[in-house]
Amino acid sequence: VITDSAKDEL
Amino acid sequence: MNIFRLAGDMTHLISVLVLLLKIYATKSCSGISLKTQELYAMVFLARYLDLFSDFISLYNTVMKLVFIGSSLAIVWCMRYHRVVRRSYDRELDTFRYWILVGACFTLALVLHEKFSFQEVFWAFSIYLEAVAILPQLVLLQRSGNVDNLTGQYVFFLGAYRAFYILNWIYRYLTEPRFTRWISCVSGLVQTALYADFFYYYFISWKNNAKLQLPA
Repeated sequence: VITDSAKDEL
Repeated sequence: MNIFRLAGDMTHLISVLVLLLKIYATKSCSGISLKTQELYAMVFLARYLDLFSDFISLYNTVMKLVFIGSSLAIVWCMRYHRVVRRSYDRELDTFRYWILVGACFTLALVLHEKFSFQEVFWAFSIYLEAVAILPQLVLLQRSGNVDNLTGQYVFFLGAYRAFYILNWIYRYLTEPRFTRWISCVSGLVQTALYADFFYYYFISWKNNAKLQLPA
């Protein structure tokens, strides 16, 4: 599922 | 994605590649702290719980797999590879890191963005990564002279989070609702822990001398 979750960083 | 974050991820990747090169090329892990490697494996496993549930981008997924895979491979190598494990400085790598793990998990239970399983483990991984380098820095001080690849590994590992700090500043200035205090404060602490290492690394580079950390 594609989300723009705030956790887009590694 | 901005240039600072890309530079940070690439620097982090380089640090992993340098460590793999050192272990593979020299068939030795002398000077490397198994405890720091185990802490990093915990960091990645706790942080990337969303690996299969949230798809952000191919890049994001591939990098998560690379970091989880490499950290587990290095831990396996240092524990079980019949040649590499013989060069592990077992008697010098004695940092009792379960205290760090317990403290970080307790802090994550108190301080997190949302009280959910994934978010608590995410905060735990952020706090744990900030202190994960401590066993390695202690081992470097105890083991005296540091071989070049190990020094470069620690240098790149420290530099990557410094790039991330620039990334957070950039995002704070360009994105209206960007606030990520947990990452920022932990990232500052993490980078600060490298301060003395960076100083001695710079001195050794300037004098073209072996890297020596004072005991």
